[in-house]
Amino acid sequence: NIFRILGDLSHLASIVILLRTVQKTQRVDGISLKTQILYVLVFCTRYLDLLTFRWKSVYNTLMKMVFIGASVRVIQLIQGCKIQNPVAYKDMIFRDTLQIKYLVGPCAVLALIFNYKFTLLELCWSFSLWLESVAILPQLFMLSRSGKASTLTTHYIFALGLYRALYIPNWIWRYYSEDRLEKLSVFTGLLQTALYSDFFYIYYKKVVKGAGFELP
Amino acid sequence: AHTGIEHDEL
Repeated sequence: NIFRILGDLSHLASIVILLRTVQKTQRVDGISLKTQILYVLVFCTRYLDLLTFRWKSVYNTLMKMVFIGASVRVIQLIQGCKIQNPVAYKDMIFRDTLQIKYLVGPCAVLALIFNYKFTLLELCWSFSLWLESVAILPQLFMLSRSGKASTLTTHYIFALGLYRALYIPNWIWRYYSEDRLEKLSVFTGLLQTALYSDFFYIYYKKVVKGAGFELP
Repeated sequence: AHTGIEHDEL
């Protein structure tokens, strides 16, 4: 359905925006390396089913590969800035202070409690959903601490948040048309969108209505 | 319990 495709496309757009801008400008200011590392972890644990070769469709398989590849490439590019632009890189690391273990630990526990089957694949899948819902936190934390963000960062976060928001009508659609209700995805998806809601409001006020982007 | 729903979303 349309919401799902638009959601996937905005997800792809967010990564492309990030990739292209970092590649072109060699700048990493405002981008959280920790959030990006968490996304690599999210994609690698969620798309483990690629290894079972029970592929759903060409689209599904290709997108999974693209997402894993692009998220790894982002890390490579950020690491490249370490040499190209060491001052900005150090500044980013210095401000990227939210500790990953406080996110990964609880997500692992939640995956052990909430899962469809106690198998490695299903546990990893559940873990990836929980982790994805909070993976943006180091980035948002960094934003709220600095109070300012480049337009790259804001467009990136907006496209990323839009993707999860679009998945909500997709689930409603699928509930009525396919009688499908995937509780774990829906719950973590709602959680993730909720974390973005504050950001969306500020984005709307500042970027859509003009001028710069500043957090209170 | 396993709901039998395939993980077909990204």
